[in-house]
Amino acid sequence: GIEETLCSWRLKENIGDPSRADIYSPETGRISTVNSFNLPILRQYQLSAEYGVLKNNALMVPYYNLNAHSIVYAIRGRARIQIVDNYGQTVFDGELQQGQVLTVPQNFAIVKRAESERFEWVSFKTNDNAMISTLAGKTSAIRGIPADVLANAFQISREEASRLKFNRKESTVAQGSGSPGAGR
Amino acid sequence: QQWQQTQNQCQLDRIQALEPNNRVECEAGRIESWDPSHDQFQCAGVAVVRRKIEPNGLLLPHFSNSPQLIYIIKGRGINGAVISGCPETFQDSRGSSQQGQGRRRFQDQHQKIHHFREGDVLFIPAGIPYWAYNNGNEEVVSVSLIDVSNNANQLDLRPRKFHLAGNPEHDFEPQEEQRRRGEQGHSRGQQGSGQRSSCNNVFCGFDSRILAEAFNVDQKLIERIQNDNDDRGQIVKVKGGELQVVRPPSLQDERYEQEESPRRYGRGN
Repeated sequence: GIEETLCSWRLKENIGDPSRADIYSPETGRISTVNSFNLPILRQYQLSAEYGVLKNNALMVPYYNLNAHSIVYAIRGRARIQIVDNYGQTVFDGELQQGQVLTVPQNFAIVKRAESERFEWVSFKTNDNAMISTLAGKTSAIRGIPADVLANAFQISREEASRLKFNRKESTVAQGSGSPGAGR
Repeated sequence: QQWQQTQNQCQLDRIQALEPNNRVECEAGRIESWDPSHDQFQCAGVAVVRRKIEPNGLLLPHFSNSPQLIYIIKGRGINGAVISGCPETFQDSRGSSQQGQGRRRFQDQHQKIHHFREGDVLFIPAGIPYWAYNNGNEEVVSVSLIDVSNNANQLDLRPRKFHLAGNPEHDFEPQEEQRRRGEQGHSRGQQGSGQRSSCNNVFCGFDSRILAEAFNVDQKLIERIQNDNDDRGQIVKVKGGELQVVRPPSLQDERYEQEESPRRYGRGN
């Protein structure tokens, strides 16, 4: 029975194909993921990967990896990246350039901003169902918290808290102010 | 390696009953923790913390690198565990024109809110932001177990808290250590890195211009959330009376309302 099981394992999934994108915006870029849902063998080894493209100085909103470390390899272009630890200290603030590798520990907050017309990367993650939690935008943790909790926490008005929650309409990738389409 | 380390840590000659050895006073409460580097806790791969929240006190949103089990020893309140990507199912859709006199209601929508009371056990998964508010008349006292050796934690065996707001001290770190790190951070900030590095919440480590772009708000607002002059601690007093959130009444409140409304408004249609 080995030929029906081990020998026929599916060991490949293409995440570079644009038509296969999981998150897509024509102006800002795309993100595709491979995990144990679309490549089941990964469940046994608790690994997954993500491929992303950021265009025209777009940015990926601040987020953290909920259940995995992430090892980012820059395929093309360059990006400004900041990583923050549990003390609120910036542990990385610099450019990630083509051919370089950057480790993002679990739960450390990160923001990426393309510094070239196109930044392309692949991230390897140490969980077969790696998840991110965004800190700004439509699906963010901030949006799930009552405005009055934010107002008291940040010592701002409820209107300002509401702006923090609802002003960014996108969920993951967004236009930066240097982008051609920004301000529309 | 971790397993071997844990095995060595479990060579205990004597086990002791321990009192908390670190206390952090906050504006509206107190956080007490037991030294997680003590052999007993290292052996078990856990950390323990006790929180006291005064009436009208708010425990600021934060998440931990490990799952937590919380037992409510005393008091009652509301809390939220916020899962990124889940919809905001608690919504206030009433317009402000319908609100009548008195305090104007603020329209909002957010994720589910839970009530908790004495005797409850709450589970908070690793990496999920959590906040709590004491809406009762007595102090809320809770004790939490943080399972740092759980598979969900891929970092080291130190309990780590990531604060989403405020400028709180860290529960498990002696105050001298915090002061030293604060000074280091402050001097780094003065060297012009662009970040407010003496402040503790995760937003402080980011460049305010990039955050302003990410949130699509003005930079001044971002600078206010990166406030390093906030000395209220992790449990703060809610300003202007009770916290205003969209939430269903508790069973007790609902019964009271049902009994009261015919008396108050008469029985006509």
